[in-house]
Amino acid sequence: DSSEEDNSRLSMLPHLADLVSYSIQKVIGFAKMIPGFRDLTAEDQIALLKSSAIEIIMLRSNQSFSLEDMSWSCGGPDFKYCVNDVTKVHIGSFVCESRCLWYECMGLFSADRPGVQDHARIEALQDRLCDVLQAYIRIHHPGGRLLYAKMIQKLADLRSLNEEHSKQYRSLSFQPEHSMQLTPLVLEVFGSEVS
Amino acid sequence: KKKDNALLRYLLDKDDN
Repeated sequence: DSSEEDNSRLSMLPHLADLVSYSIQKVIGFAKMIPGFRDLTAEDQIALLKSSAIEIIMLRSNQSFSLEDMSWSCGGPDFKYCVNDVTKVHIGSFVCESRCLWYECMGLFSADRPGVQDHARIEALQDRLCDVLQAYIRIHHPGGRLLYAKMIQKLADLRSLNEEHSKQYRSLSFQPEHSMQLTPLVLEVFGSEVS
Repeated sequence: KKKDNALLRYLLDKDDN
């Protein structure tokens, strides 16, 4: 609604849009480094990025989240987001180490994303990553036999957050006064247009 | 197929070095 509280809550939208826009570019750079990604068709690369970018960004945002004051630091004291600013984004404090990277890859290579064509190939890429993640856990977390299963469960949680984000994005982008504050890249990646 | 998503295509194509 148009309450004052609602307006002030969106006052950081331009900065948030910039942050997300920057993060999308990082996600694209990250995806390009994963063996196999660039061998996919351009259409599949685009479909995977459009559907998974927000999940990777949400995962990464946990690295700048402080449990001490329950806020995200996004470049200096002037750019702090408290939990209320971004209520739906926090997904619990992830331990950020290299297993997170494998995890991000696995989310990226989900063959059941909308618009994906070469399902078999993407599934094969994900299977390979699952094997690597399991091996990584065996070596670095010998006692963590349930860790892999828990992480797979978290992928499902990320999906729900992705859906929530899509809903919120849609309602935001229908309001011209808000959508004009987004960047062209954000509009393109989160827009509904499928490649 | 439409040749849209121009920014994504550009970012995917560009050489990162």
